[in-house]
Amino acid sequence: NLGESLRNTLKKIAKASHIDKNLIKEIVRDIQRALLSADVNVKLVLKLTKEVERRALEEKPLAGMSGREHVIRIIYDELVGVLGGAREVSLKKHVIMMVGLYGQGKTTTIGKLSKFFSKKGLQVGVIAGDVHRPAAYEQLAQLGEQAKVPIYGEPGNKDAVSIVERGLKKMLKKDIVIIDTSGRHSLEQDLIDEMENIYKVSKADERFLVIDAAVGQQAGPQAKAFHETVHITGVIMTKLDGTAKGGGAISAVSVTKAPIVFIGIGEHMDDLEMFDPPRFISRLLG
Amino acid sequence: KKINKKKLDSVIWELEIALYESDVATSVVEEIKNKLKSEIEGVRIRRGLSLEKVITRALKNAISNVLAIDPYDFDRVIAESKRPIIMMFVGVNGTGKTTSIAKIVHRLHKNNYSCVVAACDTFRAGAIEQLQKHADKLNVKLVKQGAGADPAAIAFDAVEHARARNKDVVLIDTAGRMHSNANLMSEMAKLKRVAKPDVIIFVGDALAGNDAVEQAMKFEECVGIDAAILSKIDADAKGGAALSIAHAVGKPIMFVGVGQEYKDLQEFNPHWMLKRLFN
Ligand SMILES: Nc1nc2c(ncn2[C@@H]2O[C@H](COP(=O)(O)OP(=O)(O)OP(=O)(O)O)[C@@H](O)[C@H]2O)c(=O)[nH]1
Ligand SMILES: Nc1nc2c(ncn2[C@@H]2O[C@H](COP(=O)(O)OP(=O)(O)OP(=O)(O)O)[C@@H](O)[C@H]2O)c(=O)[nH]1
Ligand SMILES: [Mg+2]
Ligand SMILES: [Mg+2]
Repeated sequence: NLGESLRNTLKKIAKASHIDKNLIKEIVRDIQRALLSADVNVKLVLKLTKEVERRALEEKPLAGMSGREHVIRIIYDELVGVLGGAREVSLKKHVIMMVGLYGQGKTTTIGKLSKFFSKKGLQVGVIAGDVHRPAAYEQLAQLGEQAKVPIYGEPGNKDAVSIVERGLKKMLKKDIVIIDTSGRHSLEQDLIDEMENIYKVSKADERFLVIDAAVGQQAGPQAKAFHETVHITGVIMTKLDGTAKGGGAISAVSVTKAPIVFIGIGEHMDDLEMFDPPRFISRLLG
Repeated sequence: KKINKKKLDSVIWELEIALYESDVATSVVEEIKNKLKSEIEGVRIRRGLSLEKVITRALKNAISNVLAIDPYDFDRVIAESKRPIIMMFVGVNGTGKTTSIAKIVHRLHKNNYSCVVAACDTFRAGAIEQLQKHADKLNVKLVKQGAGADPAAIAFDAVEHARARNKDVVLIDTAGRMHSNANLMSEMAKLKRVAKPDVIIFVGDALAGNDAVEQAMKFEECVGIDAAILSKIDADAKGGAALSIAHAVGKPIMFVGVGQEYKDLQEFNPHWMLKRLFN
């Protein structure tokens, strides 16, 4: 268990009277393994640990801080530096567009967000912009019923852009409009074009990238592709109720510079939480 | 000439990075690496061969051994099994279970087998409707009840239906579930007890990184996996999860999903996988 090996190396540092080069090399290797096991992007892991190594050797521990606390503080600092802390979601009138790879939890998260905003006293409307997945409209309609929020959709119509256009006109009075889009990946040019057209026609104020905590090395490259097309403004990491560490989120944030807005911790409508960086990082490092 | 330890370590580190970038789990990379090191240490290299070539070849062999577990001959299993053959599809949320079932029905129909599908995901919004849409397109019988109904009862009905009408294959779709959720895992174990499947297929996401190991191990522990399907390889995923799963539970990958259409199901080929992992 890698969290354990990292803790053991940190114990060695605690016992050492000063931090020597070899001990640092050893801890860097352990941090690399911990981050790689958490699915953080390989290039990012190498870059982060190089920086941790440099700082551990060059910086003096703060007064009263042990060598071990010094190194932990640096690792933590570097990770928070990438994550950039959490951000609040706006409660003003705005349009949100949800994008992401297949099966990440976009549609389910829309159900959760609808309930979240409704509880704040806001009027919410949802547009069923996924014209590809069988019964995508039906799935959203059922979630809308649970959240007591209207869904605009045109089952059978394969033109997502026209549905979004008409949906937005119908929902002008809503405070929050959320647009569901189909899963897609960067190699499907026609779907990337569709996503870009939905963005252009909706002028969505927020473009949230929904990403599954279990996604591995593809998190970075895919996030980059989505970012290049619609400029991501926030990341939602789902399925953190499983065992995945969510390192893909770190890669996605570092590539889009968009902070994590929410995390999904289950399949029910209430399973949505604000992102808490310290908790996330300590779980990541095991 | 004898192998220089420092050079060996640096060549192995380069190969390690390649495997990590292909989503092979760290625990699997560690085991393969240690096995490799113990085989290589003290070995002498023939003149004219570079250290890189020798190590890369040894690594590829180590990986082929993991991947080439008794391959699962799906067509043969279907042809030779008693009737109806009952297949149950399991896995965590969103990995492609429902879509994979549709692809397999399509393949079975092309080979002139008759099928019955059981809609045993009675929890998720739109799950039954999604399967009904596929069933209508494929012209296959879907056994279903309302949302919230008992999955075990539906599976039982589907098997009875298949027996009565001499159908060849029963395919049971189950709800996605987290392997860390004890209640859902025991619900799945109960479904297995009632439906008595002949084959249990784990559907994993090729986009998954290290968690693929944990998922496969927990599902193997709970109900036992006969073979796996790895979906979404077309999302440019290298699919190292295939290696992680095969290594973790010693079960074969029988198909990979390469798209959302019914035709997008390919037989798993270890050589093809090896090329992907190293490019
Ligand atoms: N355990 C758990 N399951 C989740 C979470 N979020 C979504 N899911 C489940 O993940 C599966 C996929 O969710 P969807 O909302 O259909 O995903 P999607 O991104 O809309 O999928 P596509 O539209 O096909 O790309 C469903 O079984 C959801 O119930 C979460 O935070 N935890
Ligand atoms: N690109 C691609 N997409 C796939 C593949 N297999 C499934 N999908 C997509 O992944 C999404 C989820 O597929 P489902 O079949 O609903 O997954 P599931 O495992 O049944 O999901 P739950 O029942 O919610 O746990 C859908 O949008 C599918 O079209 C594949 O091989 N390639
Ligand atoms: Mg969806
Ligand atoms: Mg399903």
